[in-house]
Amino acid sequence: LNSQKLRLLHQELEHAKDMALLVARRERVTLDLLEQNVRIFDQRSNV
Amino acid sequence: MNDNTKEYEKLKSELKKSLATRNKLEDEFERLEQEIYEKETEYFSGNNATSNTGIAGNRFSYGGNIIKGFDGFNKSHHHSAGHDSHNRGFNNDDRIFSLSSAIF
Amino acid sequence: MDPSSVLDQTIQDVSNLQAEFTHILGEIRASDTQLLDQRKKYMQKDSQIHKFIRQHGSLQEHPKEQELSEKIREKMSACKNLQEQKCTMANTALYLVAKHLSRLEKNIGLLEEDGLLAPV
Repeated sequence: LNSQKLRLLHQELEHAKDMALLVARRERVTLDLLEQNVRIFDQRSNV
Repeated sequence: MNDNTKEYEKLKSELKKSLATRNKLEDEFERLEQEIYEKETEYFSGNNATSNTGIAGNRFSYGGNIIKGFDGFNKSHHHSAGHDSHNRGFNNDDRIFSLSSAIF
Repeated sequence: MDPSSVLDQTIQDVSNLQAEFTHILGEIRASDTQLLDQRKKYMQKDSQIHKFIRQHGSLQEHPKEQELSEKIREKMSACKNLQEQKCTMANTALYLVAKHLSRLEKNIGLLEEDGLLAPV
């Protein structure tokens, strides 16, 4: 029973890590988007 | 005049490239939001199904997760049956990862 | 080392993880709400400039263009700061769970080597 619990706990932590990784990637892409928006604003002004 | 036109065309071309990059980033963002949502849905549907296969088969008899907490792993099968919050199914309020985005 | 002691130790280690995640993800959402609010404000100012350009052409400058541009840049910078904070929070959540997972995987590996862990 303890072996099964251990494996189940491992599975749950893996799921949590996968989700946290997706969230971190989403936030990174959002940051890149904001930086891109700044660049576009400046480029539009120049044009 | 030619130099100005060249400069203008160059600036326009750079702006076009930036706009294209931004479109790709927006697509990537949407894809990630969708993936987060789908992974949550997959996880919930895998855990909401009831099972009467006994200790070995029923994940809700013991355990826990990042949403409800891991205290369930401490409890024995007898204590957890029926009264444990881990046995309650998931609902949309439990989509803590999707809900971390205000747009969702 | 046996499965029971590893399980007890891991449960103790991750006992606060759910609360930490709930807190961090809640903070990310709160910051995102602020960010959307700031973004809405600078988009409104940006659309004022664009509306003027559509009506008067791009050669004539909006009377308040300098002021509007400065405010837009300020708000964009504020958004960027908020987003950097969100990235830090997301990375913190990832680090917390990865740390525990890595330790558990190492212990599972040791138990399997000693034949103390029942196969999957």
